[in-house]
Amino acid sequence: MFEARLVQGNLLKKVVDAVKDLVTDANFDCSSSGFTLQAMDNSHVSLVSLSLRSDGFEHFRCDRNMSMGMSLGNLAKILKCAGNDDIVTMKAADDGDTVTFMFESPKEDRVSDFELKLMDIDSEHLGIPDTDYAATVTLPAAEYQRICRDLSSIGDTVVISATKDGVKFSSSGDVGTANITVRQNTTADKKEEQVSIDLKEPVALTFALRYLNSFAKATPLASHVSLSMARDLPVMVDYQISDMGHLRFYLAPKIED
Amino acid sequence: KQAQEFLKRFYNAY
Repeated sequence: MFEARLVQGNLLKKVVDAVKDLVTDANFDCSSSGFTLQAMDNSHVSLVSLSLRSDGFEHFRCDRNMSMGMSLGNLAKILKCAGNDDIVTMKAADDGDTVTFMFESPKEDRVSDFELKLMDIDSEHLGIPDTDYAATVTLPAAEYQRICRDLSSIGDTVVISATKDGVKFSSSGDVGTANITVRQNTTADKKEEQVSIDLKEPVALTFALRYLNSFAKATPLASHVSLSMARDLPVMVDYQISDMGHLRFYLAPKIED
Repeated sequence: KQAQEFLKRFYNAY
């Protein structure tokens, strides 16, 4: 039996809304340590990795490790029926072929349940290696979203260059060229405006803005986002979900041919 | 080894 009760139910809605355009169907893996998802996007250029720890749930029970294949589009439709402040409980029998979502309003005066058919999705689950990145930039998630949106009106790709002075996002196209530089400001009076750069060595990589924009759909999940880069390796775009875990995206850089 | 496996998944990008 798998049963998990999430008081901040809208967190699940935000997670699914953040990944449903990148990944169509995916396996959610449940184990005693938590609820995870790892999937390549449909074009195998980016990887999504979700991890929600069991201790972040009000109640979490997983008698046997199980993998629940779901259409993320259908899951998003079901979660749209949940109130923003609803408590969400997921339930699935060990050998069942459905998963039930129960939504309870805070005043417990409205309870609804939705049953979703599970799918058989074969996906090789590979470990994500720890990488010692050349640079990790942490900036407000809204700032990152705005940079990606602004630059995607200029070009299809962005060069992200991290140096000790700051991180520069450059793009060019028919319209012209654009450079946006964000400097480290760990002394910003408001925490949510802080930008920090952990630099081991300068690094500059080129990425497709389409994917970076898609990752920014996770903005509602966290105040900040971290971009970790190393030469010729996928960038890790990391949204920390407070007290629960993280939603991470990996995107391969464009290798200059 | 694990890193190779991981990178291989991004095969469409390289």
